[in-house]
Amino acid sequence: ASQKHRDLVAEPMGEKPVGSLSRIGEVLGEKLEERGFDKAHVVLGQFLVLKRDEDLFREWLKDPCGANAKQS
Amino acid sequence: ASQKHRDLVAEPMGEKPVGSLSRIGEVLGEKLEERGFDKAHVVLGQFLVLKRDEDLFREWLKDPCGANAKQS
Amino acid sequence: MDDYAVLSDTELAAVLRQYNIPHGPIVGSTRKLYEKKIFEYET
Repeated sequence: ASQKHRDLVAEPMGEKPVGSLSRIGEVLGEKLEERGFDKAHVVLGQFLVLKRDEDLFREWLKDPCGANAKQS
Repeated sequence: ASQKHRDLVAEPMGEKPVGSLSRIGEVLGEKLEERGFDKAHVVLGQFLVLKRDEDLFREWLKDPCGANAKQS
Repeated sequence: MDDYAVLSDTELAAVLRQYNIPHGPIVGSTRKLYEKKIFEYET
């Protein structure tokens, strides 16, 4: 995970897929993609909209309910 | 606006207020703050969640007060 | 949980504030999470 994280922050996030986020395994990655959170920057956006509250973000990650705004 | 933008991108966004975003005037800034978008990074988050789609983001900015889930 | 869906975002935010539940803005991608938080608080 830490190597994955180092790779992620080593360059601009650009169009990196959600799977490039450390600790996002295959199952959760697929779940996030289904809900439109297919890129790392979209998940970053969700963290920012949750005001960088780690508890809220962890809770949301447990059950990434609610489509991303584009879908809804 | 361009000077405002240069100031914004010259350093990390950190806890800058929503009003530090260029083109966000006083009225829209207050509206966004009322909706919980009190910091520049939270507005950035919404742009990212909208998958950096400028049309969608402009649309959203026109009316940042969401309808209730049923209406949307 | 459905009865929260009829609340507007502003009304939902007011309930979150009333229950002192930490929250950010209510948008399409966060609304369900906050409805769940209120439901958990009330049950």
